[in-house]
Amino acid sequence: PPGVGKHDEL
Amino acid sequence: MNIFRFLGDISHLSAIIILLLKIWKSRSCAGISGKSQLLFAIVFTTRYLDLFTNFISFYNTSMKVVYVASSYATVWMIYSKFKATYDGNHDTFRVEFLIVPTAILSFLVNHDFTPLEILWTFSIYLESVAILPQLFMVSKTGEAETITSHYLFALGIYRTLYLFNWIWRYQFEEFFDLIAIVAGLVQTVLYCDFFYLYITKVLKGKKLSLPA
Repeated sequence: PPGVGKHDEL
Repeated sequence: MNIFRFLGDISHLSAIIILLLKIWKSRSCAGISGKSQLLFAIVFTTRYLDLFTNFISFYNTSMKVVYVASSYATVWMIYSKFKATYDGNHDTFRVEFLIVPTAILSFLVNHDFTPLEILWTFSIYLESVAILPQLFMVSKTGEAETITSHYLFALGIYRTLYLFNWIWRYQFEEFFDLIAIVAGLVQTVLYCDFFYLYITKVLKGKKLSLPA
């Protein structure tokens, strides 16, 4: 999954 | 970052600013759903809890600060500063029907069962339906001020552009976030009816009026 805890989108 | 995400963020930011200016300049929040704005404040609060712990970029941090600050300022203007102009009789959508199911779903379907990740997931789900009280209010009053329809259009377009951003990121970055994509699709679909009215009416200089 996408960087869990590292969401880079607003 | 890609052009779709950037244009999406600009569209989102302009929607927020259009609304702030509309209320502040006209000193009135007539036709605006305070409930939707409350939901947006919850969305930003639960999504940006990592504001101080997870630095992505100056752009990311500054936009988060602007979103959170402006959403609270908007709620304050509606429920405090200009509450005399708040049209509570038409802002009657039952938000608990939005908050409870999205909260439950965020516990059941998420990327990681940790507090921050569940809150982020709740924020994504809630955002997809947060505009419903506003759309409900417009359908109840049967019309919307032109500036309000511009606000709604910019807000709707932002997540539509994000859909293209996710196609781009899947293609070029192997990035794929099904939760955000599905919620983004739901969010965009909810605007379709409004987009049709906006394009066929407002862009022709007419007032946005729903068939009562």
